[in-house]
Amino acid sequence: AQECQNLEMEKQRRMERIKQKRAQLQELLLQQIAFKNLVQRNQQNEQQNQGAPALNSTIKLPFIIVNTSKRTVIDCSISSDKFEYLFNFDNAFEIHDDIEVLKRMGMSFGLESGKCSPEDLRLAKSLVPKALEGYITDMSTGSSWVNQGLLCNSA
Amino acid sequence: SCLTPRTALLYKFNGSPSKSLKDINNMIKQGDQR
Amino acid sequence: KEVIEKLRHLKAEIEELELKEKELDQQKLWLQQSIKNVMDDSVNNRFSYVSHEDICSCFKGDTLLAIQAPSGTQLEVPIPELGQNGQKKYQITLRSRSGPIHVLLINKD
Repeated sequence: AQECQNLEMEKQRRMERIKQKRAQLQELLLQQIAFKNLVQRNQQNEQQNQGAPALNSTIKLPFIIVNTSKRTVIDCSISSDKFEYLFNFDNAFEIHDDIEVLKRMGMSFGLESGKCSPEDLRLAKSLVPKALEGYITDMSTGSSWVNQGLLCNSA
Repeated sequence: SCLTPRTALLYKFNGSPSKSLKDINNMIKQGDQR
Repeated sequence: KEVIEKLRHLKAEIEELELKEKELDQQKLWLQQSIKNVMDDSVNNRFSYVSHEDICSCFKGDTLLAIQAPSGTQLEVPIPELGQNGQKKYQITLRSRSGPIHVLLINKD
């Protein structure tokens, strides 16, 4: 009975680790989908517009975005070699990386929130290795892995 | 051994995960609410 | 008899979980390499940009700073504290060791 209890705890620990690793894998998949989708979009746009957009109207990846209210006063000090910056804000701000921006642009087809149309699901699957398509299907319905597959029967 | 008090959160370009930025945003939000 | 049966079941489950975990580790390594290859590809690199309108549409009405910095650049945000005038101070420090940092102000009237 004691061994049972120990094994039960071991099982819970492993399940928790698997849950975290699965979430990390899904995040990596979203990154790949968002990036490839962005590249495809830009390629199509340049073909339609018959040229690249002006350099000063675009920002190349990777980048991060700091956003704050329009009313915020920002004080900026820069070293002469531009190796150091200091920003002082009189109001709160948020920081987001480029992948977060791509998600907000819809480049990951709404998979991160489990809201993905069948057509978008097909497109998303085309952007990842075939062996990992199952994870995309799970994300599109927001379903939890614990309810499926190997743990379903034993539960 | 004593831990150095945390007075700041760090993020490394091309090194830290997105979670680090989320932690920073939560810290700012909590400071704002207080 | 029940406990022995349960023990057998648990051991089998743990074996399956171990296999699943190894599979996930392998898939993660594979995917990380795949992402690196995709991003390093010269054609993909040429088209990996967003427009100012793209960013502004994600953060409507806010003042935005876009920061591009070399790998390893450190961004530090101290815990907000009250200044001498009673107002909260929010700060960001950027430090690079390998190249200049570029900051672009977007959407400021």
